[in-house]
Amino acid sequence: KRTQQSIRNYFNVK
Amino acid sequence: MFEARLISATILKKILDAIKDLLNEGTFDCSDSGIQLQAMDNSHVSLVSLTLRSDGFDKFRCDRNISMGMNLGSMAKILKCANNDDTVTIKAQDNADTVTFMFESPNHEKVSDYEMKLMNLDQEHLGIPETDYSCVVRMPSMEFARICRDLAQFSESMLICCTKEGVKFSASGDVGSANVKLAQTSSVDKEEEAVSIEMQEPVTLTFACRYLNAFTKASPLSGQVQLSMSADVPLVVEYRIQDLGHIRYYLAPKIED
Repeated sequence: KRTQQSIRNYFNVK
Repeated sequence: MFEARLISATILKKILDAIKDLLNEGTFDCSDSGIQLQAMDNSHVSLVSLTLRSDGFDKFRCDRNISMGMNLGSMAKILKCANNDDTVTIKAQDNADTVTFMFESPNHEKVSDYEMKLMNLDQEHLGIPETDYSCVVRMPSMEFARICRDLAQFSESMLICCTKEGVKFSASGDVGSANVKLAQTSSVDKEEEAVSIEMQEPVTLTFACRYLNAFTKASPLSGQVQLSMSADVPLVVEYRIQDLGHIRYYLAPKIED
């Protein structure tokens, strides 16, 4: 089973 | 004072079509270098980044940096009122709470203007790091759209596997499985028809078909699409907008639990 990641896990909030 | 003019409304209509399925609203950040929009979709799975350079506009003036929050559904309603060959001018005063879209027919005999209320959007800005991608695939945008549409019938997710031999798109579900392999083209009549692969390391990643299909709404903007991939980082799907800028979509992968 694969889980959808959030884009926020990869890019820092400025 | 902000004023930006494009010779043809078509390009703006296409840009809006490319983002309005993913975003309900967005902030257009305007400076003397151009217009930028960066926003995540509602579920924070993908990020849209639009860049329009000031030198790509027929006329561009931006005395002070302004951020204009717009409801994209409302903007779409307004752009529907423009003919494709109309000139479009976007205007706003400094610190204004409205933006005006002015459409002029080619013979200048019909001039319409539509004023739209701006919104105060509290949006997070994400810093996107410079990344050297393991694989960069360039291919015809219509081909990519076709593959995403076809494979979405089989599964919610699609596997993209890139090696030096080519790129393979796969999906499997209850109905069965589907595989589409594209090899790098050796020679083509038109540059737009080429498939090219730059590979440092092979990559296999899984992505949600729904988002890939949403990104392909940008296909009318460009004959080619570029897919940049590295293991365990978001995919970048880029459409260049000739002489004006680009739209990039970042999509978080699906990973094994």
